[in-house]
Amino acid sequence: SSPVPRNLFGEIRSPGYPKPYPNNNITTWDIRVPKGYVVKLTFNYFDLEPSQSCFYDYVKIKADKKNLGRFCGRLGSNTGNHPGRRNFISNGNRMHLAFHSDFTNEDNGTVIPYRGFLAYYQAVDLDECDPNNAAEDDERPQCQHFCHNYVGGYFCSCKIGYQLQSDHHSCKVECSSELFTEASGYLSSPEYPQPYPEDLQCNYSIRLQKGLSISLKFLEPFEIDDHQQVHCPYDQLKIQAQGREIGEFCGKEPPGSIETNSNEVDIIFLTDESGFSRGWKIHYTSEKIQCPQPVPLDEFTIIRDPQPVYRFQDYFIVTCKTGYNLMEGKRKLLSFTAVCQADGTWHQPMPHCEIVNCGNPTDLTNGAFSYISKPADNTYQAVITYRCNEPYYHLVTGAGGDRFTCSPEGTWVDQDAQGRIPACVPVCGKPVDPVVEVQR
Amino acid sequence: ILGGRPARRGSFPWQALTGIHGRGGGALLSDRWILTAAHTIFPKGAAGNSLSLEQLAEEANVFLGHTNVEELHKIGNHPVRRIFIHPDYNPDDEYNFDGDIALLELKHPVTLGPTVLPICLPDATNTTLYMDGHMGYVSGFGVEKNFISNDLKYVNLPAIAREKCQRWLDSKKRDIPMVFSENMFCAGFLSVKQDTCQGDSGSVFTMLDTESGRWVATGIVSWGIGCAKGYGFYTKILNYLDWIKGIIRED
Repeated sequence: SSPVPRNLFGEIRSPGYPKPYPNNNITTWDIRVPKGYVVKLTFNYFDLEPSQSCFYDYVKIKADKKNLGRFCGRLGSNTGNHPGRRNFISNGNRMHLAFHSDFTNEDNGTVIPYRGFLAYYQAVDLDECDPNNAAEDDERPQCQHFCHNYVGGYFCSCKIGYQLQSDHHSCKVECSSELFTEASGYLSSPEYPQPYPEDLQCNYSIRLQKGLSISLKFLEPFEIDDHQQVHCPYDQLKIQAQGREIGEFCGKEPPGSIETNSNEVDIIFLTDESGFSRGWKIHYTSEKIQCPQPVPLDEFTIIRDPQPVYRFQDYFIVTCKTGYNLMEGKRKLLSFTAVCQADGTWHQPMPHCEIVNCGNPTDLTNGAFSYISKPADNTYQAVITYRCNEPYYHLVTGAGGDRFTCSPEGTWVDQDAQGRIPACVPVCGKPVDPVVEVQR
Repeated sequence: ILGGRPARRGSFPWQALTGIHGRGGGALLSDRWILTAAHTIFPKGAAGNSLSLEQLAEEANVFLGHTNVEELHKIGNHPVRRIFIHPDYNPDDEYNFDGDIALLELKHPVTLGPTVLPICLPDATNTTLYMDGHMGYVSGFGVEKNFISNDLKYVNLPAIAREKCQRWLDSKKRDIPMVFSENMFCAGFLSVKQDTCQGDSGSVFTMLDTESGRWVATGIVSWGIGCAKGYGFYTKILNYLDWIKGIIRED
């Protein structure tokens, strides 16, 4: 007996082929192909002494501990069992051939030469994923979820959310670090809406860019094991936003919608060793975080082009009414813009508007000013007038007159918007006690 | 002032008392200029006219605001910044007082009030100012009856027609060959003892402009032959308006 090397194909000849085979010969072949393949054998030429039930000379084929047949005869013979062009396929990667010839090939005194046989075998890929190809159950473990055949082998894979275990066949739920980074999406308990597995420690993380606020909406059905008296003793669904816990949920009533005001949310799902609840499903969405609506601090402050809602990266500009200055504390501002930040706050506080103050009017040499509007009022729109120490001086003004108004720019200006104050010019030739002749 | 009367405070508020080369007078223009006679700064025939105008300005004394000399001194001196002498004035020509006009710029403007007020300058188009008989008033701290006055006096004098001035002067020319230029006029009486005298130089001859109601300076006390012995001669301010305004306005 000669084992045939583990090639993918080969040729098997009867002894002496193509010459007639000898008598009294027993030859066996043990065909082996690599694991993952089966043996396919075909006889290209078969010429053995025919006999009833192949009693005299025969070829016996065996595989997988089963006889695939006993063959003898030649084409056209009435007796025997010629294999023809049949394909003999094993279930495993081995096939055994046995050739037996008796002591003679004489028929009615005539020796008839029988040439024997020429056979070819080839390795054919075994589709391990086809359950019909299972040879022995204990030798071929099945994939728990998905089986993938390839030439010479196969591998297993698992459903989404499951992880292939070290035996490469079984699958276990993997939900310990699920990460979601899209602006919106769905997440659910494993197998949802089918009952979730036991012994889960799932952690779903939603991480979005700063400035976005995540909203969670629970869908129907919502079913987590609970207890009437004790809050969530068996299975718990916890929701955290930036480290702080928003809530712990169970039961059959979905929590509804939750506004997290955070760009980072963690959903932790813990289950014990039993239960048949269907689990939960969340649709999360996000939008730019909102900032508080800006409110003017006084009636002189103007918010340019106000929006109904301000969100992250939005901004607003503040100005004051004419005659008022933008102030931040005691500091005068030339302009003001506030930007909505990622944390939902404005990057600087609202300023206020203070009325323009022109300060004390310039003193007039040899004259004075007086307030027309309100005494000692140097604020916007206050009005003063200049006069001279009459009758010794008289007022010489510009075209804008002797009245000065506190302008929006913070200066005293006349009616022509000029700032130059009048002058007191001496009055000549007007003695207070002129000579008057009386006696004539 | 001979034959005059004491001035009341507030009647001649432009009157200045000067002390440059002896007593003199002047008149306030605007709030920082004193109009006076050039010979009060550079006297005729004075050997010691060697000081510069800057030095003279440093030493000049100008008083304003009272009719009494002692009170004037108490009020205080008004320092002089600059002195402007008319270029036509020749201190070496004893007989010709042409261009006898000067301006003193005070260092600090004065504050006007009832006792310190400026005199006006005349309107250049006024043709009646120097007509024969046009009355005017002259004030001054000068000599009165051989004594220098401690109080401001004033006298009412008529302007005299040029021909009369010249005729009178011609009668005196044999002894004193004085020049009566067109930049002068004369005023006063031949026989009435009313006149200006030494110490009144630089004071102004004023007239009331009835149209504007303002007193205007038409002359500056300049020279005479004795006092109250004929006409007195005055610098004709009307001829120097451009010069005056040119200096004052430039400042």
